[in-house]
Amino acid sequence: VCLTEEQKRKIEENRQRALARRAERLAAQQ
Amino acid sequence: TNGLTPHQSQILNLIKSFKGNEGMAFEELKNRLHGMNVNTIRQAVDFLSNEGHIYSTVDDEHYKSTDGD
Repeated sequence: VCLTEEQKRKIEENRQRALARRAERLAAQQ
Repeated sequence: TNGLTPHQSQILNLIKSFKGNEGMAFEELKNRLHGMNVNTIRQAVDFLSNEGHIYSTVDDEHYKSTDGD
């Protein structure tokens, strides 16, 4: 599937948000 | 253990194994997990998303893993 630049930008934003959530959850477990 | 239930782990592994750049479609997950209750799949996907293991891509029905991409 070929993605538009806008879709790629949105996906990268979602990925960064997910990584931040993951880091938060891991920190909360410490 | 990674703190996930067997269902959650299985679903995360399926999403991780998907290579397309648009992510794995929820329909595809259902097809691969034939026999698993749709609500169970939906709840696991929501949990994995809340925990930051996965994220939605082109829409809320396609998912990729935050590990290794």
